[in-house]
Amino acid sequence: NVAHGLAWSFYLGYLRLVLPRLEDSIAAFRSTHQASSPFWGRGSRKLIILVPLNANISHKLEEQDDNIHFYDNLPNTEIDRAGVRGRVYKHSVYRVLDEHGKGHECVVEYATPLLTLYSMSQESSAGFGEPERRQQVLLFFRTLQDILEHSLECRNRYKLILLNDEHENNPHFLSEAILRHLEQQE
Amino acid sequence: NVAHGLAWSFYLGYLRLVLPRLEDSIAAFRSTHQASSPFWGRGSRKLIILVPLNANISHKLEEQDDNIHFYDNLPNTEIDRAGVRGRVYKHSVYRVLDEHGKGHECVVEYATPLLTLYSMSQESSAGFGEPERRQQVLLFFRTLQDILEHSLECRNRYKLILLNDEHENNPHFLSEAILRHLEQQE
Ligand SMILES: Nc1nc(=O)c2ncn([C@@H]3O[C@@H]4COP(=O)(O)O[C@H]5[C@@H](O)[C@H](n6cnc7c(N)ncnc76)O[C@@H]5COP(=O)(O)O[C@@H]3[C@@H]4O)c2[nH]1
Repeated sequence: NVAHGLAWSFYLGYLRLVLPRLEDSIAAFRSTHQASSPFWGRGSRKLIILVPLNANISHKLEEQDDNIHFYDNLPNTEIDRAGVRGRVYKHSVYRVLDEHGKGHECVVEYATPLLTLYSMSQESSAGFGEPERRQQVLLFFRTLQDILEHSLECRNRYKLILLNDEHENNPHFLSEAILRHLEQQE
Repeated sequence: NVAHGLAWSFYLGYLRLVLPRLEDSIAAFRSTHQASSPFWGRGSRKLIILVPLNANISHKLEEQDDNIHFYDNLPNTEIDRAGVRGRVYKHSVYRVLDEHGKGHECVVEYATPLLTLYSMSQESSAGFGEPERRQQVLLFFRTLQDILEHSLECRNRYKLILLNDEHENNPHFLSEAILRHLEQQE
């Protein structure tokens, strides 16, 4: 079951390393972005992880929804990993506009392993196709949810959002989904 | 089968992105390291990927063998990936000394997904333990070998080395293994 291994890989090789450092990263970012970011209070200090059911991932969020604007990157974290010295881990900060035009800063990205699931479903030699892919995304989501709920290092530092693709004809589907989840945690 | 998915992920999410750019990276590196690196000719322009059977991975190669010295990193490659702007991909250059004390530059790293296999075998909830791990490493190696042999983008740009752990009491086991594979391709 590919999704099971990819969820563990995402946790063990990434979330477990970066989530404990996220708070400090955001604090450092705010101290260097004071003039332009007095309102982070309305945003979120958790990493928002997007899991679209159709594994349809874009590399720039603003291409999905014009109420989303790339703001800047958090400071780099460098970690020696498996022979690569100072491998760089970073997150991007986006400003998400609500229906009143007010901006909310948040650290958000897609769950990168979904790119692997998507590409594998296109490669005939990889062993699974489009019909299985949706199942695998759900398995990825549930496995990851389970791992994170039992993780002391990651507790309260993330927000996992499963995106149902039925409303994708709504041009502000993504910003509304993100804002809905931001409100839930305030 | 976790190893199958991790091999595909390693190819689709990393090797397929970085191997086509490796030659240019090395050329840029040589132009900024001319005074100290006239002898790259004895080294290799392929990415050397180490796959230790026991999944025993260190984060700094020189800790495994004092005939290996970290030299410098190749220039960063930045790619927008799944919402992370300018995600950084880099490789480390090591100088490997042979038995005459001569140095050979090479770009070498461990296969990062083995860290996931190792950690999963330690987490009881992940579903497999130490006995299965060796099998999974072999499956990872064979699957990756197969994928790379059929990949046009990656052809001739890598060297996959399976490290048998029986000789680990030899303090120069790793440098000798690397040099043996470097000679094979000259
Ligand atoms: N040596 C090395 N250098 C790299 O820069 C690199 N980037 C990826 N990989 C390995 O390739 C494969 C595919 O990567 P993907 O991005 O889909 O999954 C990644 C990704 O979803 C997430 N992740 C890891 N590093 C980052 C990062 N810097 N930014 C965002 N996500 C990351 O966590 C997963 C597991 O990472 P690794 O366990 O380090 O190994 C990966 C993986 O086996 C790398 N390997």
